[in-house]
Amino acid sequence: SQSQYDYEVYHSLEEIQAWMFEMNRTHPELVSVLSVGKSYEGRPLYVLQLGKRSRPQKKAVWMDCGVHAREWIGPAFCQWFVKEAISSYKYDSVTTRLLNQLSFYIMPVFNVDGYHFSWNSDRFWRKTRSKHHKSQCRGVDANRNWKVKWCDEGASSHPCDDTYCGPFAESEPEVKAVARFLRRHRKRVKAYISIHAYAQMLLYPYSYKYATIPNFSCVESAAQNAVSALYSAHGVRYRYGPASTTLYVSSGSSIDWAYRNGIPYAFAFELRDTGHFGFLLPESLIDPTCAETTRAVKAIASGLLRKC
Amino acid sequence: SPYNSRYAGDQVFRITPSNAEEVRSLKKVLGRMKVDFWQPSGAFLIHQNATVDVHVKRNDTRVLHARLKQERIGYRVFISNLQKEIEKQTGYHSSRMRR
Repeated sequence: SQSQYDYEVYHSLEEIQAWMFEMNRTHPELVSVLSVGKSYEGRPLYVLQLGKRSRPQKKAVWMDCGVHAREWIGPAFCQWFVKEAISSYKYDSVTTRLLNQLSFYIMPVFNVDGYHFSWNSDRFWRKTRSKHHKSQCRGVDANRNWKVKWCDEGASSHPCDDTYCGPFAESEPEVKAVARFLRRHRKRVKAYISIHAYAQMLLYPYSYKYATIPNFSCVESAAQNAVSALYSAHGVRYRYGPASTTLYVSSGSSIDWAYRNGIPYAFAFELRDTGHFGFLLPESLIDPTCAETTRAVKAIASGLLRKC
Repeated sequence: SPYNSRYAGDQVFRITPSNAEEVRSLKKVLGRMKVDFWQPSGAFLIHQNATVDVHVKRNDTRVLHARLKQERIGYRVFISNLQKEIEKQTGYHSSRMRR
């Protein structure tokens, strides 16, 4: 049951999906489960809606984890964040205010087929599991498949490459489903957050070009506040800045699409660990990594309740 | 054991090319091998003074050691046995017991 669920170990897709329904069953006033579509292999794409169901037009925050299958700390964080929010609601004033005034749409595993495959076959699989054309290679990079400067610099048109952009934009059912959901809720969603690993960075648009976003000063200060909040937990430093100059140029990314779709605050977190473990962050470090990142996400969400 | 020990003996190399020539050489060396890019996500994204982590199958580790030495490109072994690290990550035995 919920009280025995271990948030400090990695869970399989089946366990995470069962956990989502258990959270709805035990906290119906704060958690509901939505299905936004089906994956390439036919698995449901579940999203948790977290927050007090008060006004239908509340501002909203979208957060997805597990876009790249091998980045297991992502789904662990999404679960942790939900647990943390629910357990501190009514006890912590910041959390209470956030859940009363905002809706959080949280997708613990975006790339369900890839994540399942990384548990059962290839621990370092990154892409989706779709099959296109006659190519013997599977999968599309779900962070190169969005309809923004699609398949330009920083993406590959070769199906066997890890940054394969796909046969066309939104070719991946997972990308298409989330894009459709965000388009439908575009008036309410004010922040888009995507959780990746392991460069220890907080990135914002643009990825596909070196230009500066129009609301740069607001986004920059939100990022600065977020990495300061993260640092305050365990003294871990994250770099932050535009993805194109802080990491590398890439086209068809979700944060560029979200931003171009009208979401003013779009971020990609690159969680731990760049020091010793890469994708293999041990379970013993799930707690500190998730605790520090929870502070950063709360800082971003709180910023939405203030004027910039 | 997890993944039927398919990663036994595999290694992750950490390489940081310090100039344009080393970037060129590294792209050439890695372009001729089947490696899994951990960061960045592909050879074409390698750039100066940026960390490159690549997962190399056990049968190819010796070749890469030799090539990097030959090209005088500085590197270190980031993970010396991937299978062990995988088992450590999930505390394989203990966490299964716990579950």
